[in-house]
Amino acid sequence: LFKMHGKVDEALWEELEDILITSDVGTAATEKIIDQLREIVKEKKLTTAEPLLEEMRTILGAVLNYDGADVPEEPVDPLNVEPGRLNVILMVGVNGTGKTTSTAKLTHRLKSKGHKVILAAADTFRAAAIDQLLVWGTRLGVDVIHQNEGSDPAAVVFDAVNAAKARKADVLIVDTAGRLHSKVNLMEELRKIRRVLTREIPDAPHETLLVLDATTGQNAVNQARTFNEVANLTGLVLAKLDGTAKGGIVVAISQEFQIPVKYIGLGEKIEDLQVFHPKPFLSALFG
Amino acid sequence: SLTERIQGVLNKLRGRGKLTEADVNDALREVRRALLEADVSLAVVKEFINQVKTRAIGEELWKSLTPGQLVVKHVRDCLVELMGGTQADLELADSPPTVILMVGLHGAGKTTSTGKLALFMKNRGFKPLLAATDIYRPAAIKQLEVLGNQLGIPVYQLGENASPLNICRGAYKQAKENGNDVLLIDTAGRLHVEKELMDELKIAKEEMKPQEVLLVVDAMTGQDAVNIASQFSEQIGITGVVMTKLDGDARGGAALSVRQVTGAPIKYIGIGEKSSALEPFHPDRMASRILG
Ligand SMILES: Nc1nc2c(ncn2[C@@H]2O[C@H](COP(=O)(O)OP(=O)(O)OP(=O)(O)O)[C@@H](O)[C@H]2O)c(=O)[nH]1
Ligand SMILES: Nc1nc2c(ncn2[C@@H]2O[C@H](COP(=O)(O)OP(=O)(O)OP(=O)(O)O)[C@@H](O)[C@H]2O)c(=O)[nH]1
Ligand SMILES: [Mg+2]
Ligand SMILES: [Mg+2]
Repeated sequence: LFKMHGKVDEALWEELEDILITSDVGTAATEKIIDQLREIVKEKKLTTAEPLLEEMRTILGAVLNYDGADVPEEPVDPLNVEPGRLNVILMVGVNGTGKTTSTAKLTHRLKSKGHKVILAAADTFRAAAIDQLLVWGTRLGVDVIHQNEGSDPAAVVFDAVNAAKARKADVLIVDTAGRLHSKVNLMEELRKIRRVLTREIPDAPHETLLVLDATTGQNAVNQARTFNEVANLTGLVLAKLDGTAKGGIVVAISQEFQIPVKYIGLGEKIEDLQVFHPKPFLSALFG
Repeated sequence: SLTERIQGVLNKLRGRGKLTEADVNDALREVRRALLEADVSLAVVKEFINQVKTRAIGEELWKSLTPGQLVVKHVRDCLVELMGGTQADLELADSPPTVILMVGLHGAGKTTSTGKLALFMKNRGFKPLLAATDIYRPAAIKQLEVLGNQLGIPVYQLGENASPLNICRGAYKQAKENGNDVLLIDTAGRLHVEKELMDELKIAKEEMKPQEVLLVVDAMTGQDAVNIASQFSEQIGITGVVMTKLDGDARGGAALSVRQVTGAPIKYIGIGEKSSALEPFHPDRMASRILG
């Protein structure tokens, strides 16, 4: 891409800005990054594109919760799952982003590492939501704690905690209904679900993952902000990164809230989940 | 607001005769930023800004509007014009059933919107039949059946082992036999880069010859909207757009991108999770929302 502009000139700056904008990094984060980069170019007297691009990668890598020196060569599994306790993972996010599918993928991943996983079907609202999770449970060979459609999600979660303890599971994943962050009553329902978990299990939920659709634009920043205020997010899952969207919203979110991207979704099958690593993510961004 | 931001830029213009190119460029920098923040795709923003520029330069400064208000008026008018204009009603078949194909990316709201549109038409005297052709997603057929049940609308399905094409053919036959005058076909979510799935959709469209192919687009879609829309438009051909989840706080700039790139009108908007939450599209309301 930068072969076109060997030297650092206004055309290169515009090209860089365009790449960030069209990747959904957003105008505010792009501006900060470009300003930082201009300072470095002055300081280090850079005149060609290659070293500039390297500096860009370093800046973005630092924003994405790693600084140059600390990026591990191989991705390290970031999930807060410890032996000797019932670990609770709470999956949250707006409608249709991939929560239920990501729950199935995480289950597969944890099972293959020897964990005993139980699922809670806490989406008691949407048509066939419980059925959808039950199909995954059957395919994965894990119990899915559920009640009738229309029941109280907090009651399902309470049931699931008791079942997990009784059946000696070491991971409970709670799949919740899609909810727009702007809906006060739905965010209150999420608070209630969380209260049940914190009351019943010390330090629970150990992971609260916001599932984001990689095609989402700047609204993702609002989603992260509100869900973080209501549910103390511990990580992001960036689903549907197998499309043409670059998922640059995680740069904007990382810059503002420092919530780490833990996993990326690259398809609809249970194997299509990878631990996030900034290197491949950034190479894809700069195509 | 955008008006205030532009006022700030153009405040020094009070009392001058016309808007010069320099004045307009300053104001349009704010417009560009606002449109990008609203998720309008960059290429569309650039083209749009040029269109507004042509109209605004040389404009006589009105006594009743400040220079900032004048620029915003041009931006707004351009936006409304771009997104409105063509007929947004549904195209009906000469002899029933009218066939409507619902397509789009994963999780955009196709299944939910299929139920909504069916109810919308039922309330207007139609006798709809739904066809469940998503044989991939777990419990997708069940999801459409539950909706059909809630709405008192029949759902045609052949389980997950039939091909989407055979399900479409069977549904059409049933519609003819039972006097259903509109057949709404719900399809599986697919990426515009999944060749096999796009081909599957192409084949279904060529055989069923739908009067409407509606691209269902999530209001929170960002820059990728141009890629999604152009690919669905080029590979499949769309007659209209349903934009969903406008009950949230997404600015919905994708509406402008999709319209600009495909020429297809936004016909309906989804404003909630219930089956009653569907409305016809209003370009002026959308323009205000995008401009913030
Ligand atoms: N291509 C692709 N599709 C995905 C990915 N993750 C999820 N999907 C698809 O996205 C659609 C929605 O997924 P769900 O898991 O039902 O999403 P959800 O967030 O649980 O939806 P709600 O519960 O209705 O809010 C389904 O068609 C999934 O197969 C991904 O990483 N890549
Ligand atoms: N708030 C809100 N939610 C909506 C709207 N339309 C759809 N949804 C929700 O978005 C999620 C996804 O809707 P679906 O109808 O399953 O989406 P889909 O396109 O059929 O998904 P796939 O078949 O997996 O591709 C569900 O949770 C719906 O309830 C809307 O207008 N507003
Ligand atoms: Mg779900
Ligand atoms: Mg569907």
